[in-house]
Amino acid sequence: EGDETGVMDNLLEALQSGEAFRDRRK
Amino acid sequence: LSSQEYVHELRSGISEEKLLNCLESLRVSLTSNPVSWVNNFGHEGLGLLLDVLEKLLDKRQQESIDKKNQHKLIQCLKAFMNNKYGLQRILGDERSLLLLARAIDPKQPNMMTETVKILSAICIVGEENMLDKILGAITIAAERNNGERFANIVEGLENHEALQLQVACMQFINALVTSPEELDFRVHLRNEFLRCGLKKILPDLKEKENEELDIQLKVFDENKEEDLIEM
Repeated sequence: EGDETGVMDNLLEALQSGEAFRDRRK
Repeated sequence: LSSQEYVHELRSGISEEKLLNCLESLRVSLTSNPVSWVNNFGHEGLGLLLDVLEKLLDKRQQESIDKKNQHKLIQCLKAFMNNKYGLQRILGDERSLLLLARAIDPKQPNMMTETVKILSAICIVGEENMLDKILGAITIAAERNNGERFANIVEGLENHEALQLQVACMQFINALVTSPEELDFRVHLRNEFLRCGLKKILPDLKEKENEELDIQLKVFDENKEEDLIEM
């Protein structure tokens, strides 16, 4: 189950660092 | 408590004070138990959590305990969504989006901070039509208050005593504005935010020189410039 948890934590981290938006632009 | 005992507690209509304890305990259980536990709870539990949240949001006169319960419920939903199963359940449930949109309440800065963060995450992870669903939910929520649909988000940005809320609101604006594939739609959403008060507040936000806020402001400016070039 390890790979299924932390989904929201990872998304929030990517949003906070701006990485989520850089990925979108690509 | 087992997942079924929480379901029973939520269904039984417990008092506000007991509800707060129950929700805090549930949040811890959702955070610390395996996905199978969350799955078992979710079958009936998600609907019950949403029922309680809706009831609290519908209350005309909200006491302090009601606000605490609302905030705790949002934290439970966030913990519920911290795995693929929970996230998919919320993504497929339009009532969840509508209630989250109704919880964008600038009068409750801490709850609003977590709510807009959750909605930002949903916005970037969801399928193509997720943006429409979120915008639809925000529009319906704003209509209940006879306000512009982005007014609460901009009001959150104006709260200089809540820096984390300002960061979260700017993040949500970026998530919304960068979502559409069509250039026209991106420009339209950005302009709507700017007209709604964002333009006026941007210089103040830049002056704060906060690292997290600066990341979001940079994302906003970079995307704006790239869209201008594309135009």
